[in-house]
Amino acid sequence: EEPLIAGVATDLSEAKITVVGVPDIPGKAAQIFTLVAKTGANIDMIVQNVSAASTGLTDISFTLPKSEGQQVLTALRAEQSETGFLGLQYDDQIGKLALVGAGMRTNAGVSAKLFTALFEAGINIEMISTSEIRISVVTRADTINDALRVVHTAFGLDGTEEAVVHA
Amino acid sequence: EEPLIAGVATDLSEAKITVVGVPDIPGKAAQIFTLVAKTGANIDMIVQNVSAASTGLTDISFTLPKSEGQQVLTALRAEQSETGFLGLQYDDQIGKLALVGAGMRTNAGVSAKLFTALFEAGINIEMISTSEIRISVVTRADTINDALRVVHTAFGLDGTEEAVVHA
Ligand SMILES: C[C@@H](O)[C@H](N)C(=O)O
Ligand SMILES: C[C@@H](O)[C@H](N)C(=O)O
Repeated sequence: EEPLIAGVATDLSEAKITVVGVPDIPGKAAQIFTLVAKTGANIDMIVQNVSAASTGLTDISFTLPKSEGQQVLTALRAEQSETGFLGLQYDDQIGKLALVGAGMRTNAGVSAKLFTALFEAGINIEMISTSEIRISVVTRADTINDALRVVHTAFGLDGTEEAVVHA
Repeated sequence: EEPLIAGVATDLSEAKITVVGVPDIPGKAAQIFTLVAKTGANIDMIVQNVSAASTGLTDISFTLPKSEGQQVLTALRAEQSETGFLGLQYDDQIGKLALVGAGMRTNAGVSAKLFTALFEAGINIEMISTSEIRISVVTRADTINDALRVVHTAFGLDGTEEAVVHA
């Protein structure tokens, strides 16, 4: 299946919260997001990778509007002992870039091309989350303009910009 | 924005590879996925969370058809010293479940409800990756049938099953 690349979306409006050291047992994600939902916050991307065998712990990161960061941190901190995670990290200097298209699921080459373009611009990829229609990366906010430019060039999107820029 | 839940998709055809201890510096994701792309493998979900400040290392996990696992492991192992990751984990007993809908990005309540349903069935959530239209989790393969059932019930989808089951 040939991948179709439609465009690039960037977002500088979000912050990232990482819940560090979450016990990898049933119920923890439920506890955390029930708390978050109670604050009324809008959650965008959630990422959790596998736990470390040696610790039985993993991290859960999610992005949300910067304006909602504090209320969520406060709610989580209040339940830290109850939930049992080790700590919280807050980062309001992230940028999010997504390559938007279709049929990208079966194409490791598209991911490789995106990651290579960012590397060639010296941009570090801090988080990755993909679906069939979107490859999303989190980088430093101050690299997003360069990232947009090199990704457009790499995929021949110059002049066909469909960038959705949230500020 | 009210979220619309369209259905649940499950997939038992995939295996998971975790590249453990990847140096969190530009170029590593590019190296890894260029290698993977060369094998011709079809890659589905890629997940990378933030690195640990103490180690400067992170893990990159991805799923792919079970039939393609070995060729990718072989290719990665051959380049381990070049790329510098600590190790590889291979897991062919995963199940993937995705809640499919629209407008889910802004709704922490939908994620909370999904995670709670799985918890109540005693199912451990091993990975999470979300987009506006899809909340995907990885669990043990032998919990996927229970997961499908409890998620249908939680979201009132009984009888409207849009489950896409890959076997
Ligand atoms: C870490 C967290 O996702 C846990 N495994 C749970 O099922 O809730
Ligand atoms: C870990 C890996 O994603 C690395 N940060 C890179 O940019 O390639």
